Parts: sequence; C-alpha cells; structure tokens
Amino acid sequence: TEFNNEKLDAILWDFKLALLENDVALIVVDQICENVKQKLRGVEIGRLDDKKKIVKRILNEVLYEILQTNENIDLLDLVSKKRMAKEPFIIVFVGVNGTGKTTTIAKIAKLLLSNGYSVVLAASDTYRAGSIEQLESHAKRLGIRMVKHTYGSDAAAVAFDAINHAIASGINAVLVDTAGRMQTNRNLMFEMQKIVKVTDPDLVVFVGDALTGNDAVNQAEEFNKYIKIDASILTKIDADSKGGASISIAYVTKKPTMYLGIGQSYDDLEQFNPNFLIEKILA
Amino acid sequence: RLGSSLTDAIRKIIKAPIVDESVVNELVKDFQRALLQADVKVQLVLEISEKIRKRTLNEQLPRGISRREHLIKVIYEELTTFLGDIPAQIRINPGVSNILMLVGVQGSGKTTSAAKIARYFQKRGFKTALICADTFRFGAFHQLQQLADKTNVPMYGDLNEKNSFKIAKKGIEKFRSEGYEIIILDTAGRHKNEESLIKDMKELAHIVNPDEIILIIDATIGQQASIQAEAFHEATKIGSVFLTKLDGSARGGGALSAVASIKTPIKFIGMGEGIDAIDTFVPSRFVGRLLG
Ligand SMILES: Nc1nc2c(ncn2[C@@H]2O[C@H](COP(=O)(O)OP(=O)(O)OP(=O)(O)O)[C@@H](O)[C@H]2O)c(=O)[nH]1
Ligand SMILES: Nc1nc2c(ncn2[C@@H]2O[C@H](COP(=O)(O)OP(=O)(O)OP(=O)(O)O)[C@@H](O)[C@H]2O)c(=O)[nH]1
Ligand SMILES: [Mg+2]
Ligand SMILES: [Mg+2]
Repeated sequence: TEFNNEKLDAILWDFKLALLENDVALIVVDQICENVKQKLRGVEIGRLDDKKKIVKRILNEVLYEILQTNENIDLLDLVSKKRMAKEPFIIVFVGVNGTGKTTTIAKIAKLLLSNGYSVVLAASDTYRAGSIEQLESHAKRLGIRMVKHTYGSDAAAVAFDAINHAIASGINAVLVDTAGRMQTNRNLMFEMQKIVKVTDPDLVVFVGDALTGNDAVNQAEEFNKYIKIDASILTKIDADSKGGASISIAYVTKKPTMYLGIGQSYDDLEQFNPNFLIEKILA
Repeated sequence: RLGSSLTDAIRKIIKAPIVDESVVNELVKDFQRALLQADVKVQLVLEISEKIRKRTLNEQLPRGISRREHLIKVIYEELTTFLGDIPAQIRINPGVSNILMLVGVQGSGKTTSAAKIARYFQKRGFKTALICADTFRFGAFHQLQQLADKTNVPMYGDLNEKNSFKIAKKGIEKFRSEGYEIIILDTAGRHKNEESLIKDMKELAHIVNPDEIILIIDATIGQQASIQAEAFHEATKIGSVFLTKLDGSARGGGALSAVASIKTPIKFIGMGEGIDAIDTFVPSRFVGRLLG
C-alpha cells in the first residue's frame, strides 16, 4: 500500500520540529517536506515496514541533494591551477555584520600559506571602526602584506590595488575583506556589486553565521541578487549550532558550503562534510 | 510568504462570518508559522499557540466583547507577557560611578553598542567613559577608541596589557576618581561552550561588581538564542538585554525567546552601525515587528 497522508504528516511533524530546532529556515523546511512527500508518491510500503525509518532515509536523501551541489570546490586545486597560469587567485568575502568574514580570511590565508602559496590581503572594509587595524594585525601575525588606503576611501580601489600588487609581485592569492552590510541596505548592496565588478574575482564567498535563524534565507537571497555567490562558509559552529543554516543557504544559492568555522583560531577551519551535518541534525 | 504575516491571519478572522473552533484552529496554525518564521523558540511557539487555543475556546467571554476581539486580545496578551508592557529603563544612581558591563556572543554588537550607550548617556548630561577590556580580539582597542573619539567620550585601554581584569580595575579606578557617573565596560565575545571564557566573565563581574550587566543579542539569532542567554545568565546575573541589528529584516523572535527564558527586560535596541542608532525598547512596537 502507499503511505497514508495523515500518517506521513504525523511522522514528518517530528522531523519538521527537529529541522526547525536546528535552524533550518521554515520555508526551506516546508520545501523539504514537500520533496519528501513527492519522493514517497507511488512508493509501496509493506504493512510491517518501519515507516519512520523509511521517511528518515528519504529525508536524508533530500537533505543530501540540497547540500551536495554538483560543483564541489577544491580551493587548493583551484589556486594551484591559477598559479600555473601565473595569475593571482582572487576571493572576495561578503556577508552581514559580525558573521566572521575578517577572521575567516585570516584562516584561509593560513591554510594557503601552509600549503606553499603566497597571499596578500586587501583591506576593503574602509568603513567600520578598527577594521583596518584588525586585518593588519592578522597580516602581521601571518607575516603577509596587506594593501590598505584610508578610512572612507573607495573599497573597490583598495581591492584593485591589491590585485595589481599581486600581479606585479607574483603573489598567488588575493583575499578581499569587505565591510559587513545588511541585505536591506541598497546602497551597501550596490557598493558590494561594484567591488565584485571591479575585482572580477575567482570566488565570491558568502560568510554566514551558524547562529542565524530564518534571516539566513533572506540574506542569501538578497546578496545573490546583487552578486553571484560561488560558495559559502558557515562560522561559529562551535557555539553549539548543528549548522542547519547551511541547508537554508545551500537551498537558496544552489552552491556548496566550502568550510565551517569552528573557533576563533587560525586552524579552526573545517572542511564541510554534508553527511556529517545531516547525521547530526537527524540524530 | 504564505502564512508568514500574522496580520494577514488576523485579517482572516475579521473577515470570517463567525469565529468558531475551525477558525481558531486555522488562526493558531498561521500564528505558529508566523512565530517560527520570526525565530521564536520551537517549544515556546507550541506552548504559546496551545495556550491561545485553550483560552479562546474555553475562556468565558468577557461582557461586551466579541469572540473576535477576545481572540485578538488573547494573542496580544500571550505575546507581551514576556516583554512587559511598559518600557524598562536602566537605573542610574546619581552622584556615584555606575558601572555597566557588556557581554555577549562573538559579533553580536557589544563594542558598537558600548559606544552607543556612552553617547546616549552623554547626550543626557552624564559624565560618561568607556573601557576596552577585550584583550583578545585584534583591533578591539582601536575600534572602541575610534568610536569613542566620534562622540568625545574618554576611553581607557592598554594594548600592552593582556590581563583584562587589570585593565577593568585600572579603568574603573581612574574614571571613578575623576568623577565619572557612567563607566561602560566592553568585553570579549564568548559563547556557552567556551567554558574558560564564561568563567573569565564570571570572575570579571565578581571583581568589577557592575551595577548592571547588559547582554547583547543579535536580532538575527535563531533557535540558539535562549540557550546562549541561559548560559550567560547562569554565570552572571544579566540585568537587561540590548537587542542589535534591528535595521535588518530579522524579526527578533530569538531575542524574545531569550528574555522569556531568563526573565530580563530589553532596555535598548540598535538599528544601525552609527553611534546614534540607538533607542529605548518599546514592547508594543516590537510585537508588531514580530507578527510581521
Ligand atoms: N567562536 C567562534 N567565533 C568566531 C568564529 N569566526 C569568527 N568568530 C568571532 O566572531 C567575531 C566577529 O568576527 P569578525 O571576523 O570581526 O567578523 P566580520 O564579519 O568581519 O565583522 P564585520 O566586519 O564587523 O562585519 C570575532 O570575535 C571572531 O573572533 C568561529 O568560527 N567561532
Ligand atoms: N546594521 C547594524 N550593524 C550593527 C549594529 N550593531 C553592531 N553592528 C555591526 O555589527 C558588527 C559587529 O559589531 P561589534 O560591535 O564589533 O560586535 P562585538 O560583539 O563587539 O564583536 P566581538 O567583540 O568580536 O565579539 C559590526 O560591523 C558593527 O558595525 C546594528 O544595530 N545594526
Ligand atoms: Mg570584518
Ligand atoms: Mg567587540
């Protein structure tokens, strides 16, 4: 027999709550449940089958499909290819205020350095108090150069400068730090658009905070309207978040989650593993 | 966004010919969705919606009020019960140094809010000062210094001192001896799983003995809000909450869940990056935002 709709709804309800409690956005949870129901349409269920187990397996598939996008990003491989072409690999980091962009840049820089690549930083957050000093401290700690102008200067110009410096000095990667910005602020969205246009980066990385709730969907959607997100990094997983926001963001952007930020130190960067995440959420 | 706006749901009741059990159940469902999408804690949503359903179906209808009006009244009551209905203010004792200590999760807006609070009180004639007791984050000193300079409030910090307790003590002694009435202490970000950092915070509060410990909460926070707030409250008694980033699209249900859990009033809100983007918290406005 086929799955009885009422029984299916009752089973899905518990999984729904689990997803919501793990910060998967409501409209994404709705869609996930829709997909599960679709997949179970016409599927024969034996009277003695463990119905909950069957739904869990299908749910696992649906979540995996959202997270496992067809383009998996191997950062080191991409950077090495550009090095062979004698061009710098350019990454622009964007996201709303306080998500961990600047710290993540330092982590990525450390990762590249420890794999033998040279890095230069671009202080393209020319707005927030202390942003240039913060990034500069990271540059000093890492022993790499940072290109900066003054506060209030043009963010795109700083990035442009850094890229030219990288080309002239044969530096393998340029990491561009940008100011945090609310997706509801159109002027800042246009500024971000300009930075991406001017730098023509190899990757635009959206940095999201794992503690974010339903707003993660709105953030990813809006940012995606102005610039095309190539990949996401989700930070502060160590704050006890299961990382459900990565499902919301992946659902919206259809792009991979590259790394997870699991702490404030340079080595607190973990390769994203969709199965591991799904396991934790459905536990 | 079907069902995400509670005002739409309420409009449905207003249009409904009679308010019977099916209308109430339909409303409660819409209500749940609105609250979930607003980031209210899942268990709290289930509790509130069940209460509303019971009250509207079982409560004796007060005289002269329609079933419809009663339903709307019940919804409003159940939501504001956690927020209080009158705006709460920070109590400043005149003629002494009042110490306000800011704590919260990484990136929630402590440093920015510290400067905003300083400006708020300075504008009201209080002699106000800032202390940077965040010795961990790169650029924290410069960030607070630059913000302090914007509003001409003195800031004490020490780039060569790694011990935040020493900085806090020195800063308070200095500003207290100079007759400052409000001393605002910015601290490093931390979350509930960083046990040593939570312990540090506890010790700092013990040393400094602040008049009020303010928990900074980001309006975009989701289901973790109350869990984090409880951990902070368990370590040091939180006096009030400062809710930041309300200029975004987040509805703030996480913050509501947090204050519902630790029973602490929200006294300030932040609606922008500028140091003037601060306001006192008005419960009714917030409920409006929550309901979309
Ligand atoms: N626990 C934890 N903290 C993190 C993580 N990533 C960043 N942080 C902290 O989050 C806070 C904000 O980090 P920043 O790098 O300044 O964030 P940002 O996005 O650059 O902030 P704005 O430029 O102001 O928008 C800092 O205290 C970081 O140490 C993480 O993965 N785990
Ligand atoms: N749009 C907006 N941004 C805000 C608001 N409050 C703070 N911010 C921004 O949020 C980011 C983080 O603020 P901080 O003050 O550095 O946060 P913090 O809690 O001190 O961070 P840590 O010290 O690293 O834990 C910065 O980009 C601020 O400008 C607000 O009300 N609205
Ligand atoms: Mg930054
Ligand atoms: Mg700070």
